[in-house]
Amino acid sequence: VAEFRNVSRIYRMGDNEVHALDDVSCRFNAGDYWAIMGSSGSGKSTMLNLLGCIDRPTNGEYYVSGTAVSTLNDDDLSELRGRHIGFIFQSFNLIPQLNVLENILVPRFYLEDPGIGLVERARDIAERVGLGSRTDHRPRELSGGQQQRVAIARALINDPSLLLADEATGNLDTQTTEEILELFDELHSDGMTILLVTHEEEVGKRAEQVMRLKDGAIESVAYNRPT
Amino acid sequence: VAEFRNVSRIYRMGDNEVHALDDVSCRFNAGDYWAIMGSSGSGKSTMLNLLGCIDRPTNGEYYVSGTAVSTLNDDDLSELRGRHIGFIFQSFNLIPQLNVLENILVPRFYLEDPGIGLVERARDIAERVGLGSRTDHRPRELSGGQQQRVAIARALINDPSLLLADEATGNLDTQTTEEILELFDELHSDGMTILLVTHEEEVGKRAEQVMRLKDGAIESVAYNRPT
Ligand SMILES: Nc1ncnc2c1ncn2[C@@H]1O[C@H](COP(=O)(O)OP(=O)(O)OP(=O)(O)O)[C@@H](O)[C@H]1O
Ligand SMILES: Nc1ncnc2c1ncn2[C@@H]1O[C@H](COP(=O)(O)OP(=O)(O)OP(=O)(O)O)[C@@H](O)[C@H]1O
Ligand SMILES: [Mg+2]
Ligand SMILES: [Mg+2]
Repeated sequence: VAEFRNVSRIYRMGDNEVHALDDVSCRFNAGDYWAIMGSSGSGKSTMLNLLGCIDRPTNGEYYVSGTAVSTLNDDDLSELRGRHIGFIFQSFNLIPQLNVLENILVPRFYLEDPGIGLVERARDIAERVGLGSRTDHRPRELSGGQQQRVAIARALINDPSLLLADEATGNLDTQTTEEILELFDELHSDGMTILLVTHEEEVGKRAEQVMRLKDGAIESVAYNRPT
Repeated sequence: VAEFRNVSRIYRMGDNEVHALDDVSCRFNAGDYWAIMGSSGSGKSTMLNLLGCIDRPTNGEYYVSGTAVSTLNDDDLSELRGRHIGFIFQSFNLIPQLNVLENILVPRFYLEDPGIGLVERARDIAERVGLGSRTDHRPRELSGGQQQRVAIARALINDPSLLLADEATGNLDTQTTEEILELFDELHSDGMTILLVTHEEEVGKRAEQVMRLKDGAIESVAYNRPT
């Protein structure tokens, strides 16, 4: 369970302030599948970055399973971030010097040595996202959509309980998008909590609930179908 | 007029070959508006990179206004690339150390000093893409969609005769996408040749003609409406 209580994220530059998130309170329950939507600059990535413990609120508090994240020490925070949360970044953040397989395994580097079982798992996930034959290629040898799929695979290597996907299908064609969304449906059926930022209405319809942001605040919350 | 005659682009890595473009012949006339579509990895960015003189064919020849690009000397090539072609990259390629206004002006740095008139023009274009109030921000202080719009503005600063847009709206919400496409409509009405790579069918419908690639070859060419 992840909960925001009056969370704001304010960027200050000289005299200017940008209220990327403005006094947001909301709750995401285990096993939920949300689409977070809204116009460019409305605060979607900011929200995901806070949820993924990559950034900190300016004001307010973020609770995970009842514990205030601000009270966690560095080891606990790293554990939470590295083991329980899978993050697909909007800009992929692949490491240019590593090949596809090594990029997928990067989250493991932070937790323990990859080992033999994990290389096999990484190959399996690469295959699931359609890149089984490209595992020794570097990011610059891949198309935009192929890079995005490496980012998806990397987010899944630790079998996270919470998947944060920031525009995970924006560079993918319709068929590949469908394959990725079917993978997300399977993961969700297995109990994964998924928050999916997207601009594509058709992608948003795949989630159970849709939250729309506007100017750093929640504009609306709706169910796609009864739960 | 841009013409490919039996153009291939082959990447060789050890024993492996990837035929990113495979013996493609096609012609784009001045004032055309094309959408280039196809699945991830089908060769769209590769085609645009060749058209934009950022890359060179492995085989075949690329002609611009009847002149083989391979015969151009470095100065002519730089002139063609810098003055006549505007390129919106799939990965934006903004310079982190420069602010929005300076990023928009980068293509001018290669041609001459920006001067006073050009700074005004850059502000005008920043305004046109909805970033008038953010011109002194750096890329990391912008959302994904905002960065994409800086890339669009930068491609327009030289008022190019040919605009190559690689997934230019993938990170934009519906309303911002519409605003950008209306801007493209205006530029096309003024005579600009536009080639727009997109995965979004609705965006593809805005072009006059649609070329679909598959496995590095042209699968189909169709008109959206009679010309
Ligand atoms: N530098 C490179 N070295 C090796 N292979 C490459 C290189 N660049 C692209 N490729 C390969 O060439 C093929 C075509 O790539 P391209 O980037 O043109 O695809 P695309 O149609 O733009 O795909 P997407 O929709 O995912 O952006 C892909 O299989 C890709 O992996
Ligand atoms: N590091 C930063 N410094 C200053 N302002 C920032 C920073 N990061 C984001 N912002 C601003 O905060 C607002 C929200 O940004 P955010 O990235 O959350 O938007 P978004 O909804 O993800 O947009 P997009 O759909 O374009 O990706 C934007 O106006 C953005 O420019
Ligand atoms: Mg974003
Ligand atoms: Mg591409």
